Amino acid sequence: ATRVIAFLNQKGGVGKTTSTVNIGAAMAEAGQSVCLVDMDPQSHLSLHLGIDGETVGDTVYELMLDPEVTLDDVLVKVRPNLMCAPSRIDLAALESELVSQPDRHQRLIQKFTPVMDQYDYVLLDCPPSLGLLTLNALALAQEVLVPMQGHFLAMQGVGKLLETVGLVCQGVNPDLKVSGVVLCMYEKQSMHVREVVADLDEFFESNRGSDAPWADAKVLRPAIRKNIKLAEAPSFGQTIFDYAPWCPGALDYRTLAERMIQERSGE
Amino acid sequence: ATRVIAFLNQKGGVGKTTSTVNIGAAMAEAGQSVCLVDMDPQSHLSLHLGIDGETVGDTVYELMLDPEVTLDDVLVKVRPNLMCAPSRIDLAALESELVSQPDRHQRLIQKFTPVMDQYDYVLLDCPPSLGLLTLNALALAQEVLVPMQGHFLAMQGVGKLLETVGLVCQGVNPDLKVSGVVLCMYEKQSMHVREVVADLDEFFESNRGSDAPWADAKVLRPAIRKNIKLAEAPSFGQTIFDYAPWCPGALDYRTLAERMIQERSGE
Ligand SMILES: Nc1ncnc2c1ncn2[C@@H]1O[C@H](COP(=O)(O)OP(=O)(O)OP(=O)(O)O)[C@@H](O)[C@H]1O
Ligand SMILES: Nc1ncnc2c1ncn2[C@@H]1O[C@H](COP(=O)(O)OP(=O)(O)OP(=O)(O)O)[C@@H](O)[C@H]1O
Ligand SMILES: [Mg+2]
Ligand SMILES: [Mg+2]
Repeated sequence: ATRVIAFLNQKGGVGKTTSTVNIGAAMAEAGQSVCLVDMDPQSHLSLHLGIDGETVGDTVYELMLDPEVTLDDVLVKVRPNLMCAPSRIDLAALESELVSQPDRHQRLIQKFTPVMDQYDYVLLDCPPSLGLLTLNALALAQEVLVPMQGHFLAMQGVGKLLETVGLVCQGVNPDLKVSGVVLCMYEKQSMHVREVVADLDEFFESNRGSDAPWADAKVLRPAIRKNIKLAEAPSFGQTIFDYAPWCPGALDYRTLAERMIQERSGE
Repeated sequence: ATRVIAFLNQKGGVGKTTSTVNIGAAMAEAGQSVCLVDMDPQSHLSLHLGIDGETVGDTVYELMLDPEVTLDDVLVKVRPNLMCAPSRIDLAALESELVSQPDRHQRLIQKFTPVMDQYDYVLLDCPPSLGLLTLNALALAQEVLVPMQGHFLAMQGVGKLLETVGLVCQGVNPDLKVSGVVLCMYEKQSMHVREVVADLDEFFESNRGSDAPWADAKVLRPAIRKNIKLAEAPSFGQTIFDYAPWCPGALDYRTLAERMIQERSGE
């Protein structure tokens, strides 16, 4: 069965796009059939994969606005086993264009449900907000991963994020679960960071067996180390596995993706 | 004359709050009279200075909503020469509460103009968006500093940001100027980062003598090096000058603030 994962954090610059691209690319290299979906008008995921928003044709914007457009019309094959539904800046207009449509939270799931079983994984890169685009991603997703930095200020807002997931679970998608946190830009020599991570581990531990949507959540390992190569790769339209396949960032994302795949086959 | 500076970037997590707090604190230590304004419902600037949103009393929210509330009612003295107008999460409601008010962009400037000359510097920490809160900050500001990371993805959106400043200049505040970019979390060993910065220098150079609001803008030096101490300080409610006054992050912000002060007295 297809595993549908939304990469969610309303805080900006925490590693959502970098994680969606590189976990997706690692899974595709491991032979999984993967679809990446760019839900952000900033189009960083699309840019990261080398897709040009000017020339690409139909995107997630047209997919969600126009009943005639199918997922096949927008999908781009970017690597072996790796498809991408790209976005461009016009997607920013969608929220106001759909504001009074009764099915405005279902625009994405309507287009995906017929073709879902072609994929082992569908990974959705969310914008840094809890608005209509994110809600569409959450209506389609089965699980949420939260990319996060291990810093004090970066941790603020986690409570609100979990609260939103909780509301979405009650409203739009009762089966949605938070399966974990991806630690990004991790600096292990910092005691402060280790304390923040210990707090997170403890928080999740204390929620085991509850009926919260994060009852089975955990901090995924390995953390993704800070590695400048991960910031350089997108400027060439490359994943880390194109750009520097054995650098620390690549090792970490590859290991993380492998564990996610094993965990699923262990189910 | 008071210098009023808005720290602006719609991208999240680029160093706006860290820069507003530490440049302000450095200026206050150098004897300047400084007022810091938290325009973000996330209240990271307020947290960073050790202010508790639960117990603080009136904030920027009440200041902008209620004609009876004065700036003095909300100001908190946080250090010698350093005042703060804090925020709390309720500020998130302001945009919808004021949506049909004709003076909704002037709510901040109305409260500041009477008391401006008490300060050498007013520094405004903007949220990561170009909405009503940011527009109020820009209506009051004379200049904009753009904190930025020297990464490819972090650079996307600079064009849109400058375009917005341009629109605000024509509409809300004809005197507004972009005076520069603050490079945050700078990693000088990366060739990629040096290339991005060279592009930025070149862009500003090519705009000299134009009538764009960024005609006199430049990349400020020094860049602020990546230094974990800057991420640790806020968890103790401390500026970098309380927490680790001689660490690389403190050296960089102190030098940057000194140059900003000298530049002004050179006018
Ligand atoms: N482990 C890492 N090491 C170094 N740089 C990184 C790492 N992860 C991400 N980056 C860089 O940090 C910046 C922010 O990352 P990214 O764009 O993935 O965050 P995001 O959460 O998707 O941001 P947004 O909220 O704007 O969508 C980018 O410039 C990216 O290249
Ligand atoms: N030079 C630096 N070295 C290390 N960490 C830094 C540095 N500057 C900022 N940080 C950390 O990076 C994170 C983002 O910085 P900051 O909160 O200042 O950005 P911001 O632009 O204000 O974010 P937001 O858009 O959410 O308001 C914070 O955890 C902060 O402590
Ligand atoms: Mg992103
Ligand atoms: Mg901030």
